[in-house]
Amino acid sequence: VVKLQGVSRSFPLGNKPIIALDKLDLTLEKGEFVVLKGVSGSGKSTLLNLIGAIDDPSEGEVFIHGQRLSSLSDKQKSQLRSQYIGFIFQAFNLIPVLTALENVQYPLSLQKVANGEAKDRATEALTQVGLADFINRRPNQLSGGQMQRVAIARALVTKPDIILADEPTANLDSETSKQLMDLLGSLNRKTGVTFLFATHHDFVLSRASRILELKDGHIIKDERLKNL
Amino acid sequence: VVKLQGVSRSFPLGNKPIIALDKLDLTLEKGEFVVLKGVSGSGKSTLLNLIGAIDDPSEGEVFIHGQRLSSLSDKQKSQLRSQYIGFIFQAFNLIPVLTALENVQYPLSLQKVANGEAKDRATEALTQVGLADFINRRPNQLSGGQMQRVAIARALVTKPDIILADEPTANLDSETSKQLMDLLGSLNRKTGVTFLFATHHDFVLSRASRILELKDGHIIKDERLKNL
Ligand SMILES: Nc1ncnc2c1ncn2[C@@H]1O[C@H](COP(=O)(O)OP(=O)(O)OP(=O)(O)O)[C@@H](O)[C@H]1O
Ligand SMILES: Nc1ncnc2c1ncn2[C@@H]1O[C@H](COP(=O)(O)OP(=O)(O)OP(=O)(O)O)[C@@H](O)[C@H]1O
Ligand SMILES: [Mg+2]
Ligand SMILES: [Mg+2]
Repeated sequence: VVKLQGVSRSFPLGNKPIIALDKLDLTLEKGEFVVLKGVSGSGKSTLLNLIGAIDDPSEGEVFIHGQRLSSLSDKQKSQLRSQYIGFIFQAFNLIPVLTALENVQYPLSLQKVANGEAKDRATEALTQVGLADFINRRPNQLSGGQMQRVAIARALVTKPDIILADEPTANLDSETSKQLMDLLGSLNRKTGVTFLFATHHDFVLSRASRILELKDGHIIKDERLKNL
Repeated sequence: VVKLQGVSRSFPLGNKPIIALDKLDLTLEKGEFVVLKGVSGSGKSTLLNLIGAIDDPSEGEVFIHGQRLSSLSDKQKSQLRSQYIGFIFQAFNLIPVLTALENVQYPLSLQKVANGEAKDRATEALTQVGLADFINRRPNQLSGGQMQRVAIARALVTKPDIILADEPTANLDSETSKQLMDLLGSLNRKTGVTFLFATHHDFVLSRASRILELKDGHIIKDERLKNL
């Protein structure tokens, strides 16, 4: 469902480019629950951005559902993201002037879903992450962990089949993290959503069916686990 | 060194205000290493903002080194913060157009420290958090954990005697977190800096001399530990 071939991503900086990812090969199958670990700066966010089609590799090819991203126009990439991918950003990226409900509804209006249905689905997604009473708050009226959960609800509302999450439990206490992982774990089992999570929490690692470890832009470990 | 008497903080919202903190009493002694825990939305960031003099209580009094904050002008509060307090924000709050070095230098230039000395001290602070090679990067050229560490270096560079940290290890892997906690632990022991950390990481909790637990804006637990 996701395939990377010889993918590199470097950033030009001064006289020597920074190589964030170095000739990566990777295949993710439908329904896998993959956790991505690695020290700060190892390339996790960069990898997620490439798979989420919000960044382009410097070399190599990225395929989502067999479609080669480099042959798509920006408009086609945008449609592909809207149709298949839910992205939870490390910095949340909520829109400050919209309420929590409007933030979560936004991807649905991009899909031209009718307003009434969009509102219902957004309300349900916020309820699933424990924020039913917060739907009319703006981001600056929310705690860090509440903002993180709005970002999560927004990624779920379009019922994507690939969810990319960049440290989704970083700002959550262990109780709230556990509830979130139960919710995502059940989505994975019931609807076969494919997950790729970057995380520093061992707690999330324990739910994974596969663990990838990055170091200096290389995959140094790829372990499949039997804890289903 | 920090004292709160009957402190409440509520936010007006619709017809019923949100009470984020409810008549809190709290005293922090010099050199304490206090960890603040509690579920998402329990009031940790709100409490840190009040102690850091970047927010005002709705009722009650906050004292820093015996000075009542409500009798100070904004200019005087700003000077007090610059002199005594280092703040590590949950959302980092780095200045996008400045490099890492310039971001860390900034509090020193507010203190009118000479440019040459400010540069040296900022470089040393960034080296202490493992970012010696990143001093000329801008925030958008850094990973999440690297940005977090720039925010930490900035809080340390003025050698404050109170450090307030809002989830400083949220975006750090366990190795980098451990290095950071060793650095801060040694500052606490050698120079008697008083720490108040909001965190969800049990790893940080294990270094505390005192644990405060918040729930719905109340302190429900205040435990002094013997692990020195
Ligand atoms: N401007 C505001 N208007 C209304 N409510 C607010 C505002 N700012 C914060 N709150 C509410 O106050 C409560 C405490 O928020 P606070 O940010 O202190 O929580 P926290 O313990 O830091 O949570 P987290 O662990 O998620 O960061 C939350 O329920 C939050 O929704
Ligand atoms: N625009 C850029 N210019 C230069 N270097 C960059 C840029 N963006 C990222 N980098 C570098 O690429 C490397 C990988 O960054 P990335 O954000 O993927 O790390 P990460 O594994 O997500 O780290 P963290 O756990 O701290 O979030 C880092 O060393 C970072 O400094
Ligand atoms: Mg990252
Ligand atoms: Mg907070």
